[in-house]
Amino acid sequence: MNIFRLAGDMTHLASVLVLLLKIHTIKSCAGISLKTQELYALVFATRYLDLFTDYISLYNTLMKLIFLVSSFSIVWYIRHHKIVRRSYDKDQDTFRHYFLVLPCFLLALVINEKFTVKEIMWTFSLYLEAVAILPQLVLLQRTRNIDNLTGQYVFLLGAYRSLYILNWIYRYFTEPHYVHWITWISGLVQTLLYADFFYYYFQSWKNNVKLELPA
Amino acid sequence: SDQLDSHDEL
Repeated sequence: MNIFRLAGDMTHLASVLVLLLKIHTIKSCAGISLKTQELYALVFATRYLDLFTDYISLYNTLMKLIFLVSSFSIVWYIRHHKIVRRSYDKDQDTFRHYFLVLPCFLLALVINEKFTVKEIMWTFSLYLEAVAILPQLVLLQRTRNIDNLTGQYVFLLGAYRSLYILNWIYRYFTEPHYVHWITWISGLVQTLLYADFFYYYFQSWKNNVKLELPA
Repeated sequence: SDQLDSHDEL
């Protein structure tokens, strides 16, 4: 464990808690893409299959449980909570996210580190995580303005993956056999997807104006 | 499983 990875995990945790906080306190999911949340629940479900088989550390197991419970409860809130569900704008959240699942799965079948069920599911979860934010970014594009909590949520998500890139660089130089090209490339693609959002987020923050994404 | 083989990151 290194500081970059710990900071990355804490930032990732913060992003999920910010979202849960928003939905739980103001009982609204306005501006949040259910599709992105469903993709994230799928990412964690397919990545943490080894939750009960490979014990790595208490921290690892605890964080996996937190991510699983929080991502599925966010999906539950938006889909089934009698008040929250009313604020879900399904007419705007129209990204056909199932079109992301199949290509990621096929790619995981072809490009992976080991052709085993667990490894393929793990690789699938990596590719899916790289594109999972797309429905949310499309929704932000559509609804033009975004409220602070949503902006912070996307910002923290991007920041966590950027910190992980620093973690991979650190591990590459400190652990002789640590080479995971698949992880690095998909993590890089994911961060680049956030890059343009970051640009506009910082612009709005610097000029102290409400975030406006270009059409 | 040995550390490198299994993925130790979240």
